[in-house]
Amino acid sequence: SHANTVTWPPEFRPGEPWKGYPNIDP
Amino acid sequence: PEPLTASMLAAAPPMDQKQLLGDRLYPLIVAQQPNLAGKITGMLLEIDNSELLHMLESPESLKSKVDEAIAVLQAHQAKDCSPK
Repeated sequence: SHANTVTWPPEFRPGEPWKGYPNIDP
Repeated sequence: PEPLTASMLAAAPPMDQKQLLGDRLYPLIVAQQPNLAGKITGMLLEIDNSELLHMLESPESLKSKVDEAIAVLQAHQAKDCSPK
């Protein structure tokens, strides 16, 4: 499920894949 | 761990590049700011990869960016918590 609130900044957790910023459109 | 180089980064897909940089930055940021390290690392990963590489090699530039990130984060949190 997706949270509808934007949590900024996304937290980097070592050992977990970095998903980056959801609003970045490459 | 072996030092991260520009050519290692260039060989990785963009999202993996940030992962690699985050993995190297995080322990350095924990040493400086244990409570906010995850958030600060997340913020710093917005910066250009070339600049992040430079920060890995230069403790002073890393420290100044971390200080900057803390100030931004605190301002952001203060705004979130205060009523209109």
